[in-house]
Amino acid sequence: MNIFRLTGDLSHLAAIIILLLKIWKTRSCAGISGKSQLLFALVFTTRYLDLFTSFISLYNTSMKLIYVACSYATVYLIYMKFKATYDGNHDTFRVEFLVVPVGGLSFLVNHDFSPLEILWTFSIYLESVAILPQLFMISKTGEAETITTHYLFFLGLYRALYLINWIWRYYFEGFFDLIAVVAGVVQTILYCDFFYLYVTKVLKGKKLSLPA
Amino acid sequence: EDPKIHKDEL
Repeated sequence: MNIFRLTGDLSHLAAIIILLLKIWKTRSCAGISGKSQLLFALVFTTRYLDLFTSFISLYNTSMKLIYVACSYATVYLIYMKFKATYDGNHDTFRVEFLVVPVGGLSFLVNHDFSPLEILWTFSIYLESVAILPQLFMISKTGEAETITTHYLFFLGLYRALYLINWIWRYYFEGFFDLIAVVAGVVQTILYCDFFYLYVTKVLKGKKLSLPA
Repeated sequence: EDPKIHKDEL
């Protein structure tokens, strides 16, 4: 465990908590893509099935359980408790265009052709693109609430920190996981445009709005 | 390669 990995995990946790708190405090999930949140719940579910088969550390198990629980809580708030505030008309990304190719790819390119390993690979590939419905929604409405941009910032920062963690682990531990690294690079690249807007607008106190 | 090795990450 190095500092980049730890701050990456904490950044991921911060993103998840920010989103939950935003929805809970405002009693509204306006501007949030339920589809992205469903995909993240699917990502955590398929990735953390090893909770049943192997124990790594108390930290590892607790974080996995927290991520899974929070992702289901978020989906519950969006699709059940605050369903009336869900902006379904703007959440129109076709998720089958992500899930089907990602599913196919995880069968073709994986470390080991076993059910758990294929599901783990599926989750890694799916996570890298799961934010697309949310970014699509923002590009459709042309704006995002500031708190939503903080959520996106921490979510993007998490995978960027993991990239540094992987460079670190490669040099000091000889650890290299091509699947995770390639997917992590793709995932981080998807946030670059957003990072630019976040730094040039949101951090200067302006609302994130896109030109019409 | 130990397939478990990447599972220490989240």
